[in-house]
Amino acid sequence: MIRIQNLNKSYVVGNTEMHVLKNLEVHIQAGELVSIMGSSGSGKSTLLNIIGILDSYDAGEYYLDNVLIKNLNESKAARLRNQLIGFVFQSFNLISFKNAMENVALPLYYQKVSRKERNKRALAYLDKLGLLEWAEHMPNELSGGQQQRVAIARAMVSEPKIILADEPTGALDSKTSHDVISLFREIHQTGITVIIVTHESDIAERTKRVIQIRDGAIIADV
Amino acid sequence: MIRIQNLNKSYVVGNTEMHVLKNLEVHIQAGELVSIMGSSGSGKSTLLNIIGILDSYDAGEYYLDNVLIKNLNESKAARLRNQLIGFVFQSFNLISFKNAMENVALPLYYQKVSRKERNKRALAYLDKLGLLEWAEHMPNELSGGQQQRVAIARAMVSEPKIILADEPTGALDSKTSHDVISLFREIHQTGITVIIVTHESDIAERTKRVIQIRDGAIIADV
Ligand SMILES: Nc1ncnc2c1ncn2[C@@H]1O[C@H](COP(=O)(O)OP(=O)(O)OP(=O)(O)O)[C@@H](O)[C@H]1O
Ligand SMILES: Nc1ncnc2c1ncn2[C@@H]1O[C@H](COP(=O)(O)OP(=O)(O)OP(=O)(O)O)[C@@H](O)[C@H]1O
Ligand SMILES: [Mg+2]
Ligand SMILES: [Mg+2]
Repeated sequence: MIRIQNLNKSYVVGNTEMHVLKNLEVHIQAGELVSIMGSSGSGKSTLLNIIGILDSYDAGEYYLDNVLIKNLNESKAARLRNQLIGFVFQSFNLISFKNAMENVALPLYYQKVSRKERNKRALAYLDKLGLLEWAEHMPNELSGGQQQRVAIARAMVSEPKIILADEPTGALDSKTSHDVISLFREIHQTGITVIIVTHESDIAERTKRVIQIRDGAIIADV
Repeated sequence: MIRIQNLNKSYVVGNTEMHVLKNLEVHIQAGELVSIMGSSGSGKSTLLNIIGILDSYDAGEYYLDNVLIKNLNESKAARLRNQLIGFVFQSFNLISFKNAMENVALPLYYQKVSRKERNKRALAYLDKLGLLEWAEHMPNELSGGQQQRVAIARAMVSEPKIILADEPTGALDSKTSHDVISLFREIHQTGITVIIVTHESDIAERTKRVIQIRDGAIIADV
């Protein structure tokens, strides 16, 4: 499903260049449940954004479902994203002028699902995340952990082939985190590929494979 | 330092009212190191925002440094905040068009400290948080954990009487979290009152007192 070789990515800030991903190689089969761990600034989000076709890279190859992902125009990238990927952003990225239900329903709007059907499915996923009563709340009327759970429901609602989750339990207490990871495992059982960036080892232990990243390179993979 | 009795707070969403804090009572002496734990949506941020004079309440009394905090106009609230409180927001709230150094220096700008002096102090605190090399980065050129550490440095730079930190290690790996809490403990040694909202028990264990909140009321305090 995901084949990455010799991946290099740098950022330029002012007149310095930061080499963030260095000849990184990783292969993930369809249907795997994988976590990525590493310290703050080690390159986890950068890698996940590239896998999610949200950011470009400088050198190397990335194949997603046997399609080379390189120099794609924005409309082709958006089409592949909408068809294949559900993304939970580290900063949630909820739309401030839409309520929780509408935020969750958004991916289905892009897939041209009718309003009635997409709201029904959005409410079902809000319920799975324990937030049915908060469906009418705007993002600024939700707690940090509730916003994060809305972002998780949005990534799941279109039942994509791949779910990419960047620290999905960072704002959650241990009981709620446990429930969320159980939901990811349930989804994984149906054959969906799930990749979770986390810095909590009790979360990583509940996945089948743990990839460690340090200074932009994979240092362990068990 | 902080005396809160019969604190009640509700939010109105649409035509429903959510009673979020219910007759809450808590007293915190000057110089204490306290953590507040509770599940997602239990009222932690709501309580911290009231203590930080960032939000109003419906009933009860709140005394800060023997001053009644009730129905204050915005300029008096802002003056008290600037003089007494350093705040780490759960969503960081960095200013997007200023770099890391300028974001950290902001509280000193409000206290009319000269540009040269405030930038010197800002760089010193960025260094304490391991981010000196990232001083020129804009918030969107920082990782999630780096943004959180900039927000922490900003709360510390004016050496306020009270530091209120809402999940300050939520986006950090365990080593970086450990370093950050050591810094809070160092600051506490100088006599500053520190209150940390967290859902990580290994963080709470490193404070002197743990207050548990459930459904808007204090259920334990050890
Ligand atoms: N501006 C608002 N308008 C309406 N409801 C709100 C508002 N802010 C918070 N709430 C509600 O108040 C309750 C308490 O929120 P609060 O942010 O204090 O929770 P919390 O304990 O900090 O949770 P978390 O751990 O998820 O950050 C939640 O149910 C939330 O939906
Ligand atoms: N747009 C950008 N411009 C410049 N530098 C960036 C940009 N985005 C990230 N960086 C830098 O790249 C490095 C890796 O960032 P990344 O967001 O991948 O880290 P991370 O492993 O996700 O960390 P965290 O656990 O703190 O979220 C960091 O040093 C960061 O400062
Ligand atoms: Mg990250
Ligand atoms: Mg909160």
